Amino acid sequence: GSGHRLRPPYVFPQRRLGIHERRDMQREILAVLGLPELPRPRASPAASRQPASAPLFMLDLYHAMADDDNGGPPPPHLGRSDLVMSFVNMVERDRTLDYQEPHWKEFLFDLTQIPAGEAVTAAEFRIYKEPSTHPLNTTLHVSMFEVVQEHSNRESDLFFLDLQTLRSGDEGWLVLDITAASDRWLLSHNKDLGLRLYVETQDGHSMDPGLAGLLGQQAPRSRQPFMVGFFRASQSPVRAPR
Amino acid sequence: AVRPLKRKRQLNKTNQMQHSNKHAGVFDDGHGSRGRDVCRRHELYVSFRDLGWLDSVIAPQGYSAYYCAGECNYPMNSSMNSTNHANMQALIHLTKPDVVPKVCCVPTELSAISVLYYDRSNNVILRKERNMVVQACGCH
Repeated sequence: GSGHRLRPPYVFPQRRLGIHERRDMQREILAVLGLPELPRPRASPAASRQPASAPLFMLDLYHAMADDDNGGPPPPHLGRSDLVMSFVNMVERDRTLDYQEPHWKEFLFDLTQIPAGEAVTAAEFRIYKEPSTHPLNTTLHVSMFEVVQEHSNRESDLFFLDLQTLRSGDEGWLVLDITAASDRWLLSHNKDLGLRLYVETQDGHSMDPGLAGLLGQQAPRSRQPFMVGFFRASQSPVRAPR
Repeated sequence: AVRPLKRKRQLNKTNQMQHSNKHAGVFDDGHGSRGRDVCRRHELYVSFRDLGWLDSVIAPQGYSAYYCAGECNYPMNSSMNSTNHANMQALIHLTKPDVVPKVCCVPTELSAISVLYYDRSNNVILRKERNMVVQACGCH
């Protein structure tokens, strides 16, 4: 062509952002990262407090996800998920030695923070088991149910979720698959999720989950039970620019 | 349309076209000349600590806000990761600068980041955001 002139290099106009502009820009960055709002300062933990179980587990997942991005083998569930949420149960109820059989332990979770439009790919309930000597060296069956409907004059309506078989002397994190409960909790978004856990011996007798070595809210922070949900966005949300 | 050249001129032109400097007076080569930077990735790091977010954001400590900037002028070399279409558009832009826009320096490869944070109910959340970090830039 003709008329080629030297074009001066483009210089982005630089100026200091005002206080409100900086806060607006931070909110925009947060929205792009998928964070809900400006983080509020949290009370710094006391030096003697142990790290809690759910954050420890989630930190391991974070590193596994980073390894996946770097070409490592995809960890279970993470390959299909964009969002993972952990929940610590807010209420724990026991029906143990003071009551007739069956004995059970129940956990209530507040799921109202699950964002809309997220499809569940998997869900787990994790509870730590210590070795149990009563009974010694025997097989235990741990079953998990969702509490669908409570009744004042009879047993609650339950929905079976998972069954795990282990030995009384086993120790470690017991993972129960509660994915089947996700259909219902997405429908009843404003209700708490109730999970009930039963332990039976090989001969069919109900057993106090605590005596079986299963730790509840009274356990050390690093061994308290929690729930994990794996989600995948149904579609990318359209954000209106400010 | 390119006019067919006479045979003799074609031979001469072939010999003469081996050196890009032959066109320096006609085309703007843009290969870092006159102090301009060619299209490439620039590094920029946004610290969550500096933003005061580390109370709620557990990991990472910050975000690699790489960006692409630089000139995409004809002729483009291999480091500019240009497509055949970009090469053609850059050439046509020289002939019709008011009609055909310049080729852009843009991300050609993006990777995801994961963010671990507390929500307002103190639940721990792990979120993966795709196409967030620039890995490579090119002229497209």
